[in-house]
Amino acid sequence: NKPFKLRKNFVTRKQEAAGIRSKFSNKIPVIIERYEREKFLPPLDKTKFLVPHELTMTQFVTIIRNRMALLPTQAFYLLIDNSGLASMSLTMAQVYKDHQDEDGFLYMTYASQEMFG
Amino acid sequence: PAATAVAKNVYAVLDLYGRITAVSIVSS
Repeated sequence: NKPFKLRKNFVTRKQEAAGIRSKFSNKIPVIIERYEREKFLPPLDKTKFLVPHELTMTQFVTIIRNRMALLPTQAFYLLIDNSGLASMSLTMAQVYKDHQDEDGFLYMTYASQEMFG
Repeated sequence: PAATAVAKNVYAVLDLYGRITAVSIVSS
């Protein structure tokens, strides 16, 4: 279970993201990976998502929580890589515009705590 | 002739209602 960036080199990832954006122009390519030291949240069955650009972060987090069948009491944070938490009212398009990686993907990490130790 | 490696990537495609369908992106 290597991180996505270690499974494919930069050129491949960049080409893949560009191809996806041309085929699915209304979707944002998002890579969601579990925090490497996460102990409480289960692994997601999917890593790679194509997300409607108008979906808000709140809606997206809800979808992922439901996918993982989390209890309402279970803490879940979706962090934008290298930037921490994004405002929940932002749309995926806005988050992508501000935080997309050089390869064209948007990277997120999920964890049961909002700050990494 | 050398075989062309074809890789299938599976993406989870979300709609606005939270439904997920799987799409395979074939790349060579």
